[in-house]
Amino acid sequence: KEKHKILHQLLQNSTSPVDL
Amino acid sequence: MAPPAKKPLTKIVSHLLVVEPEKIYAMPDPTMPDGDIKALTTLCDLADRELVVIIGWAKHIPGFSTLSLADQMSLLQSAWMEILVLSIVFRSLPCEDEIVYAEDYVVDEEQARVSGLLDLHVAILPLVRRYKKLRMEKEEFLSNRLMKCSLLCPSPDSMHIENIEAVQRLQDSLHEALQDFEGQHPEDPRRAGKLLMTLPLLRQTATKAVQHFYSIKMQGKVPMHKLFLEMLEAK
Repeated sequence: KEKHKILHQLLQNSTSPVDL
Repeated sequence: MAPPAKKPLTKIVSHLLVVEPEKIYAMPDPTMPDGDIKALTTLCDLADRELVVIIGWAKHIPGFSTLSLADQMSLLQSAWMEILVLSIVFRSLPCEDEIVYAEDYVVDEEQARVSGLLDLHVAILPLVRRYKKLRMEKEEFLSNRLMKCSLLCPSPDSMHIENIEAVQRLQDSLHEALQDFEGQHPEDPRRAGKLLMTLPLLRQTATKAVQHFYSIKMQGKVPMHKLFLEMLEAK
């Protein structure tokens, strides 16, 4: 995960996930 | 007899209609001299910004955010270039032999030749022609979104996935959405199948594009942002 830090961060900085 | 009522679009499709990201622009640096370094710098910068948008968009696909973070990463690392290429291809559909990397960055063969983009141009054009043959323009709005979703969820046994069942469930719901889409086209009942049949050529084109950018990265002449580099390295 350290190697893919930015992808990891962008996925974690979640705007509220959609729940349909 | 009354014709059968059209099946309502699934929640996935109706939701995707709402969350389509806004257009982004290439905005080539006017202070750089024209040539291949400028063209590739522009494309790498554009790809980096599109990646941010794609990651944000993926989080809106119902079910995606409930996957583990590791699985979300694996799916995006596997599909990002296919999604990028598909977006370019759909933007290029109204044009004749031009590739629309962005609304403000439309490249014909001659421009591709002088700016070092000919390999990419030649790789992407057959895909544009293929979708044109399918007369995709009319359905661009829905099919583009559904295809991008399908790309995000390839066969889970082909890659490292923690929770195969969860990915399978997401894949099933996307396939249901594709079938619904098919239901919207009673005149062409095999439409979803035809769409899926384009995936091998799309994969092949995306692989060529990754190889192209990876060799550019190795040459080290073109600046690349960190996210784009990360995704290239994941491939």
